[in-house]
Amino acid sequence: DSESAYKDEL
Amino acid sequence: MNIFRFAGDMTHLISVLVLLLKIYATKSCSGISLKTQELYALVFLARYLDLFTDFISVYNTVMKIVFIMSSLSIVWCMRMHPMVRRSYDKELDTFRHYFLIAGCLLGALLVHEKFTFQEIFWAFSLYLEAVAILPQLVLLQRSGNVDNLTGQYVFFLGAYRALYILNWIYRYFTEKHFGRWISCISGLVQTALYGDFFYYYFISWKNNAKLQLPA
Repeated sequence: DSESAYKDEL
Repeated sequence: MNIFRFAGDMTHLISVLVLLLKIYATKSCSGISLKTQELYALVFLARYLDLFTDFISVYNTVMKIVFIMSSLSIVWCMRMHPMVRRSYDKELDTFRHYFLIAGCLLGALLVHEKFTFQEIFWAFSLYLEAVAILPQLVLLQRSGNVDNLTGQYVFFLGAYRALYILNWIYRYFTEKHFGRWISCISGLVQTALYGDFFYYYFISWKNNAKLQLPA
């Protein structure tokens, strides 16, 4: 989902 | 994970290692802005609040811990280590970085993805990282000639975010719902601030001369 889609970046 | 992001993370890691090398090898932090280091420690603490709540991957967790520990240890070193703290250019490192913190906090309260504690701190960390290099760039201009390790540190620190911009472009075209405008715009501003540094760094590299930033 969009929530975790971009929080995987440092 | 794509090659641009991995290269960006490795470049960021290299910049931290170069700074640690400079401080431990020369037992000196001359030319390094303590304020920029404090801002970066704040950036990592604000951005990695989910360190213990969301597990994404071993790589992600390890890198977060490395960035938090290294930034805190550099700040500690520059403030407490008897040898290192003596070489700190206290009278040159006078950028009022508290205004940067206040401004970014206000900005995060106004512009964020969602009005939640974690999202606001995430936006705050991105805005703060975009301007965190300012005290360091001002110090470089004031301190005249820049030693190689310091110049390399700033170069890699700027290059990592430029690689992240390529990563965002790549993800924009390969993932349908990829809308990270806050980090894209912050990243563009951040990289733009390095513009003139990159120019003088390239000139010094081309002429094989010492890096000199005009006052």
